[in-house]
Amino acid sequence: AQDDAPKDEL
Amino acid sequence: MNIFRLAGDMTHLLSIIVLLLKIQATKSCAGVSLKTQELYAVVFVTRYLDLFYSFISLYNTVMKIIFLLTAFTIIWYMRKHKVVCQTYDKEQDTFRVLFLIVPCFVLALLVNHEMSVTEVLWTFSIYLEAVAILPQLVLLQRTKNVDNLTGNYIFMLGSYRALYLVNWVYRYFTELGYRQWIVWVSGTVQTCVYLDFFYYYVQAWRNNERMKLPG
Repeated sequence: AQDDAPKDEL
Repeated sequence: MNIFRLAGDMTHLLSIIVLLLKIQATKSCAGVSLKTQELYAVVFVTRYLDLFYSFISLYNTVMKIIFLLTAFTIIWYMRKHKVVCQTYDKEQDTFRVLFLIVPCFVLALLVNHEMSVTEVLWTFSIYLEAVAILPQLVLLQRTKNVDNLTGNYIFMLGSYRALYLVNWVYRYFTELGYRQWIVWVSGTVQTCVYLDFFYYYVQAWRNNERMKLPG
């Protein structure tokens, strides 16, 4: 599965 | 941002403050692994390169800068401060960090979302963070006696990771199509690294005694 979560975590 | 994520970030921040206060107040870094602190600096530098090209929120930017500055402040204390640096257990802190850095980098080259410099470095930082605490845990194992502040520092770092796990479960159920396998798998590994430490920490707390690790 393709991950496209934004890199909004630290 | 959900409450678990915020609690996780605050626990992370608090763990760093506890470590800095321990160093400043006791003028000692006994029991603290410089190798782990340097690995965290590498993690933050390679992950937060996006400070230069993407903006998520003021909160995000400020936290990134705080994590970077505090990481380098701790390293400065341990290497350069004339009193603190003499308390560093150099002979005991001998973990070969290349055994962590090289495999993480190779893995980042093999398993990533996109073959670009920033994406590979970001992925590398995710893998490296999962194992960056190992030199600290090995040092603890060697020195046996764990002072309260160092114990609390590691406990809070572990708690921060556990809260991130809950945050991912929450996001999975509340955000449509949200998934990030690389982060999830690495984060789960990272949390498991702390389980053994948690066991002895909680045991010491319940018996109301100083924490000791078995030989």
